[in-house]
Amino acid sequence: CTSIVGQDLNGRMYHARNLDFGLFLGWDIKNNTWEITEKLRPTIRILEFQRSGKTLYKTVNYLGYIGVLTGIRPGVFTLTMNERFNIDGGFVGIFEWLLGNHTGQWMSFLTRDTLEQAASYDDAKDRLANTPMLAPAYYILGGTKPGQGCVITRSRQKAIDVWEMSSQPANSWYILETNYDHWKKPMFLDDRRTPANKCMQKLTQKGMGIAGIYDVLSSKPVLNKLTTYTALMQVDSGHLECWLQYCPDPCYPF
Amino acid sequence: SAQVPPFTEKCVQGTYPPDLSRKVPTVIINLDLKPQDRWTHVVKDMKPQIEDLLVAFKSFIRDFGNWTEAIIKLVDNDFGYLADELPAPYGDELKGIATASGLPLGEVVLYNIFYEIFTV
Repeated sequence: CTSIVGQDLNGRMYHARNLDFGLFLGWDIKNNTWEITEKLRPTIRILEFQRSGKTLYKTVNYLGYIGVLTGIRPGVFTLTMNERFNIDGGFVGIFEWLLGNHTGQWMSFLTRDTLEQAASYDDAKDRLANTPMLAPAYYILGGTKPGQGCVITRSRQKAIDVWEMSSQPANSWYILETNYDHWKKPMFLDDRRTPANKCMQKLTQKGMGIAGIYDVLSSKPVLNKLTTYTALMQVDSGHLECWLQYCPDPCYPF
Repeated sequence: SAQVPPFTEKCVQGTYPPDLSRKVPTVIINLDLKPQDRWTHVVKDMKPQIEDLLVAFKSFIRDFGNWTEAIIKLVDNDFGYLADELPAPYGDELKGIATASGLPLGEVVLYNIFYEIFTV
């Protein structure tokens, strides 16, 4: 996955992501595709969660999956989640949970609870950073004000790092996360971070917006054979749009 | 046809908007409904696609050998009880999805906790 929060020259905040899923879940040698990735695409929908006829929050989901990986609370914050691989992973959390320790939250239910209940960017950040969880994760959060963007690196117990958009003077107009701790180098076989950063630099803040960020997320290898969709959000207007993604050959498998 | 890693970028321009056939449609989830009923209209319409996904996943599991059949049976028959242990309203929402789709509750639960299982 690749998630980006950024602001244009007017301080308008954008948040976008590619959702990549299906690695090692069956390679179709005839079509050069991942089997589960192909099956997931037709189930993708934007969901508008409404109460009393008013939209409370919007998400992008694979139907049948009720948690949240991508969502917006209009006018308040935007949120995406990227997978974090760790030996102290969800399997350990589930084992503890089965033994009766229910203190940890399920990752995707925590994001949905946050979208439903958090009243502000700071409130959302606090919930995502400090709620014990069953599995590690990266939460990428965007707010309404310039500079309000962060990547929360989660262990099962707590945030081990909160990386603020405003903390990187050279590129303070955006923050970008793939599937690796930002203070470490990504695995060389799976470095989407460097290409994505280069495309963002080429885009420049002047080009920041729905179309520009879509271009970045459509650039290989940020776009790859695992990419199921690109979601684009603008928090003030509450805008969320989503496009199915395909990666025509030649294309990297992940 | 692809290069050896690390992969270098090919920054594209002017790809937006893509073909409209790729635009993801929107559906409404009414939170005023009981949790069991919130997803019924969506799941009924999308049953073949969800079923197709789960069949593909089970087929992938079966490729590992006959012993995996026992795991699939365990999920189908015994995993459903976990729905009662999940926080409200999620357990009831999953039961509603299983009822509306006709899929085993255990498979619906497994699909929803997939992330926790596979992060290792």
